[in-house]
Amino acid sequence: LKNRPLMNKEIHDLIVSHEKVAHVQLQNPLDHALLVLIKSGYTAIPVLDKDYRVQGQISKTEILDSILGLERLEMERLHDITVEAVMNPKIPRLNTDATFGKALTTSISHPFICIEDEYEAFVGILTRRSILALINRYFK
Amino acid sequence: LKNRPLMNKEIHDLIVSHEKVAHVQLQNPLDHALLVLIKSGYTAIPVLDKDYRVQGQISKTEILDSILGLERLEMERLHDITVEAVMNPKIPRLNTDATFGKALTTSISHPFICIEDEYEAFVGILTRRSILALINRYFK
Ligand SMILES: Nc1ncnc2c1ncn2[C@@H]1O[C@@H]2COP(=O)(O)O[C@H]3[C@@H](O)[C@H](n4cnc5c(N)ncnc54)O[C@@H]3COP(=O)(O)O[C@H]2[C@H]1O
Ligand SMILES: Nc1ncnc2c1ncn2[C@@H]1O[C@@H]2COP(=O)(O)O[C@H]3[C@@H](O)[C@H](n4cnc5c(N)ncnc54)O[C@@H]3COP(=O)(O)O[C@H]2[C@H]1O
Repeated sequence: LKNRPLMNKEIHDLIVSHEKVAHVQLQNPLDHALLVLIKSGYTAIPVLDKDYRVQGQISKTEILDSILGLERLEMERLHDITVEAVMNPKIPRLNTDATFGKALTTSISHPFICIEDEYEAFVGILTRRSILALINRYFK
Repeated sequence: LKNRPLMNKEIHDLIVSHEKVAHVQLQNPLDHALLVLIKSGYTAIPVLDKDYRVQGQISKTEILDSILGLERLEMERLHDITVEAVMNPKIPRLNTDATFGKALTTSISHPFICIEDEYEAFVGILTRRSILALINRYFK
């Protein structure tokens, strides 16, 4: 007997609110983005535009790839390249009214999902950790 | 009605076999480890010893932290430091006879889990992705 209510559950109380989410802006230089990534300790973080809309995600991999020269990492170039130029524009998003079932399916291939409201403003992220923790509570 | 069989299920057919797992050895120099990480695209990978036992995990973060000087990343030092000197010795492990329920609980805080046999030899890894995919199939 599969329990439907879990799959239809709202995701509202699972969201990491935007104030707690490390993020960068499109026009930030890469040295700023690298600092935020190193300080936060996160693998990948969202990239927002001036209207607080999600435009993509960035990780240390994209930043290092962009300055990897033949001999060395050309760190001095970090200040002259913007986040927008190297970020990954593919980032999973769901609306605040999405069901838990939809979030579960999306999380299979994505460590975190960006949550937007009906005006497409960034509300926060949903992580695999919070999805796994809820499923664990459901079965125990 | 909670379905017990899922929590008691064996993890055997969920394991990514050791041949397919990118890994490095304790005595490898960091330039080798950085290359394996960049080429594989993975955030963190297991570190094994000569007897094929798991000793820890390593990511780009540990490697870059170790060569971050005042002004720049001192890439030339990468060849002189071993993986053992900078790796994170904390890595979750389970035995091949662990239940799915135990793997689910462990995966809440760890993106992947190392699986060992009864002689502690490395068998492979269990990823959050495979745990989420199985749960998704269970409810759909
Ligand atoms: N400071 C910390 N404290 C406790 N545990 C930590 C931690 N940093 C990482 N972890 C653990 O490691 C997992 C993978 O983190 P990662 O940074 O690769 O991957 C993260 C990161 O890319 C992103 N993320 C999570 N929280 C974030 C935040 N507040 N701001 C920006 N990005 C975040 O979502 C991915 C999945 O996160 P999730 O929580 O499922 O999974 C996290 C969590 O279980
Ligand atoms: N080449 C690729 N093809 C398809 N999807 C990819 C991929 N690389 C990464 N992903 C996706 O991104 C997730 C996070 O990968 P990450 O490298 O941060 O974190 C990975 C990595 O640290 C480790 N891992 C996974 N497979 C590995 C392997 N074959 N060898 C070594 N480490 C592996 O386990 C973590 C969790 O893996 P998981 O599969 O749950 O979750 C993966 C997967 O959903």
